[in-house]
Amino acid sequence: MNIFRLSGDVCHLIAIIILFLKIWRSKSCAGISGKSQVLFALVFTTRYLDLFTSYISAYNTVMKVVYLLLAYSTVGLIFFRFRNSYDSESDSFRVEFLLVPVAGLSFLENYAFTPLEILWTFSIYLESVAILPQLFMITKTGEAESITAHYLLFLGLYRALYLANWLWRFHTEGFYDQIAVVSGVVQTIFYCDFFYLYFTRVLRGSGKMSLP
Amino acid sequence: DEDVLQKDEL
Repeated sequence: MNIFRLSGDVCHLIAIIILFLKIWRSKSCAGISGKSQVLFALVFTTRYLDLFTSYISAYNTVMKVVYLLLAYSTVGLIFFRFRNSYDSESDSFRVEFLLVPVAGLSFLENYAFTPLEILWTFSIYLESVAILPQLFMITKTGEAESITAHYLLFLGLYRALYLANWLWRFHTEGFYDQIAVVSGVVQTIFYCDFFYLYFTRVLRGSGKMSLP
Repeated sequence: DEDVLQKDEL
């Protein structure tokens, strides 16, 4: 555990809590892609199956359980409790275009051809693209509320900090997880355009982030 | 081996 990894995990947690509280307090999930949230719930589910097979640390177990609970609670708010506010017309990204290639790739490129390893690999690949329905939705509607932008900022920070974590671990331990690193770089690249918009529009602007 | 498959990162 190093400072980059810990800050990355905390940013990830903050992002998930920001989104949950935004929906809970405003009693609305307007502007939020339910599809991205289902994909994230699927990411956590397929990645954390090792909760049942191997114990790593109390920190590891607690964080996994918290991520899972928050992910499913958020999905519950969007599709059940506040489903009237869900904008399914704008959330029109075709997730099968992500799921099929990601599933195929996880069978082809993995560390071991076992069910748990393939599901772990699937979750790593899927996480790298799971935010795309949300970014697509913002592009389609042309704007995002600033709180949604803060959510995306913390998710992006989490990714960037994990890159720093991997650089640190490579230098100090010689640790290098190729699948996680390559997917992580891809995932972080998706946030670069958003980072630019965030700093030029949300921080200087009026509260809403509109796209050109 | 065990080490490769043990995932400590979230």
